[in-house]
Amino acid sequence: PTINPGSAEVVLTVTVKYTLN
Amino acid sequence: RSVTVNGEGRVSLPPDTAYIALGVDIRDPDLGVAQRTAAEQMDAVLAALRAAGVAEKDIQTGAYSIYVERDYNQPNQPIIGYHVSHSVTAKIRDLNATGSTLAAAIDAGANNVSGVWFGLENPGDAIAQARELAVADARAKAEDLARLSDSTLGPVLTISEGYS
Repeated sequence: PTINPGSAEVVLTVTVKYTLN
Repeated sequence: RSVTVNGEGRVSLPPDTAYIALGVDIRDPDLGVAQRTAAEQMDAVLAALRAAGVAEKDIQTGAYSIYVERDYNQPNQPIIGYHVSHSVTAKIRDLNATGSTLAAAIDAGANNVSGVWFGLENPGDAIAQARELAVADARAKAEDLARLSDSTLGPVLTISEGYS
């Protein structure tokens, strides 16, 4: 059969807390 | 005084590894026959996988099970046979060979294919790239929020990461 690999996706999230001046 | 933001980084790239899960399902009134047939047929499937270039270390037994089959229409539900199921997962490093490897295994006797999926062998670089994008995204959001509220951003207080 024909196999299509398509694309792989790496998803990374960050939560950042900054001081506010 | 602080601002907390979420940033996301996505990196899309072609997979470099395929996995196929396949095996044999054999039914026979005699358990010994079913078991032997499954063993022989699976040996032929494994030989076909090796001949197609799949390394021994990239073949892993996924499941082996035996079920009793009964005739539930009869009052005493007599045993009418046995079902032997044996499957492996094969890791395919040459993606172009995925279809032909699958076909070779089926030709050799595989009569149960339960899945094909893909992955990245070394996702480290992609993760690092996604991390940079996520932090830049978070920073841009935080700067926007600071500007919109007539403030400026100071140092980072906390940072945490999630990955999928």
